[in-house]
Amino acid sequence: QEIVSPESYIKHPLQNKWSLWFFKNDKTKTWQANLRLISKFDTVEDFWALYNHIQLSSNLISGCDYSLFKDGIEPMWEDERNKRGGRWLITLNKQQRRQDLDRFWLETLLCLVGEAFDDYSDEVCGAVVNIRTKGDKIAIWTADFDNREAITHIGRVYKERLGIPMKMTIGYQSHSDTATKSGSTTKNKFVV
Amino acid sequence: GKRQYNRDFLLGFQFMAACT
Repeated sequence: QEIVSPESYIKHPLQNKWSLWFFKNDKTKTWQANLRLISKFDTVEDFWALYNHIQLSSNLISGCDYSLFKDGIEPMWEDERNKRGGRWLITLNKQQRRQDLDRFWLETLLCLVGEAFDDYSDEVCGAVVNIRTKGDKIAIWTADFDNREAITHIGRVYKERLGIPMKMTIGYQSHSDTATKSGSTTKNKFVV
Repeated sequence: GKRQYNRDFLLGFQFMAACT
């Protein structure tokens, strides 16, 4: 009788279960009504089955978002796990949609599902990509804007994984500052 | 401990998943 290794039939479990959300900007509906849960997964194999099945971010129309969040956390500031948090924000210029957007978003997803931030991965709530005419954005959301140690570790690892040059900086902003800002920019709480 | 997977390990499964 042939012995089959469990490697060949057991899927590789992830540390967390994740939910992928899609937002499509329809101005006739409320913000919440435009937000849809696509699917949940908790194995490496099911992550790829979903990723390979959906459109690349660069093919989405302006006003759309993908969000990947841990199961039980909704992709909005108001969620209990997000409301004291903030985000490492990557702003892309128009040329970067072709050059970097899909690569950066996939790298972001791999950081999340692979728990790339070591023990500080527990601070991660999710990640969002916004497709916008004026410039796309990608962000990793964390739970507590006061947790300097976790936030800076996550920021350093993330910047390295995206291959952002040392001389360039990325900023971390609290959701409360983003929600109450008066101009077009939000002040950075941390920079790496 | 945590179930951590590095990028190369994860990428190795991208097209394997479609075959199973």
